[in-house]
Amino acid sequence: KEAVRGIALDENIAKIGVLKVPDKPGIAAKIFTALANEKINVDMIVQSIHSSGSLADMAFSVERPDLKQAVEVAKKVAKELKAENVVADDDVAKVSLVGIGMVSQPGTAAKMFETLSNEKINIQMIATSEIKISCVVKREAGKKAVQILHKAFGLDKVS
Amino acid sequence: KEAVRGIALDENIAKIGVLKVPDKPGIAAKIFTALANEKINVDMIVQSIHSSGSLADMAFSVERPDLKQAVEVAKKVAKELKAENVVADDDVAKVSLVGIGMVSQPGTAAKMFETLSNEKINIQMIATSEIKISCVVKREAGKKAVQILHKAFGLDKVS
Ligand SMILES: C[C@@H](O)[C@H](N)C(=O)O
Ligand SMILES: C[C@@H](O)[C@H](N)C(=O)O
Repeated sequence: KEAVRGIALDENIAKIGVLKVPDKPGIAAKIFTALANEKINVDMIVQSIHSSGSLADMAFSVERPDLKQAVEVAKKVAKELKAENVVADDDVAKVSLVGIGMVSQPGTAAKMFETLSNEKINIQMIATSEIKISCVVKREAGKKAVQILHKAFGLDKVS
Repeated sequence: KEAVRGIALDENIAKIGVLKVPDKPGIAAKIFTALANEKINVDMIVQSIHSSGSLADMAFSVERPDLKQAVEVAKKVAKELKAENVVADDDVAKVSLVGIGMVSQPGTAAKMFETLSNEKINIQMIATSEIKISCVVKREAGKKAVQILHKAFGLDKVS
């Protein structure tokens, strides 16, 4: 009945935030063109809704070996944009629910978040699609997260 | 060479933000369990990095007919969480690049953002996966966005 097929863990990630950028056309393009020009692979990109109507916090993940260079690029662009700050952290892992049609299953994301919270695992970033719900958590929590999610979604019953 | 296969447009969406929630375990679970209990389908969920270390802005999208009920649920939970605010807007559309392996193509997201900015289309929310890059834009910009993205990614050459 559940649409979840598996749990994926990516420990080779680092998260970067470019905070309080102007929320107007061209900003996202500037940041990610600069990263692309350095051939830096970007995995997750998230932009949520900001409490200020005119600002945005852009966050993205890169592979851990690229962190230093990605931060340099981000800081350079942030300066030009007069963004408030660039933050970075490689003490993270990305844990993802992989499935199909998860959008039409309202409880799936809730259950993933609930499972993580039961072990006091804090969720730092979230991005979803119909086939994937990804959460960034503290790196040391990654394997535990996979374990408890396998159990919660009945995936540990398959050998 | 490009991994992009198509452009999708969803005009049946509304965005909701629960702003400045405490960034600690259990918060995401509370919000989305409440929505799931009302059988409200949630499509995108995004959580970016917040400039305050201890807060988060949670944003999500629902189908437009569910906006009113989703806002009621969100406000109820927001009150319990002492979140700052719930914001909502149904004057939006979601435009998505659909493809494969887009993660390993650093310039793809940048090109999408650049194309939108060339027409001064502001990007309000972003969520990505290897097979999908989704941007929330103003609803009136949705069809234009699809058009210019088709052109930019050479998809208009196929009949
Ligand atoms: C913040 C950023 O996404 C901006 N709104 C843009 O369109 O580029
Ligand atoms: C903000 C929210 O994601 C919180 N960190 C949680 O784990 O539920």
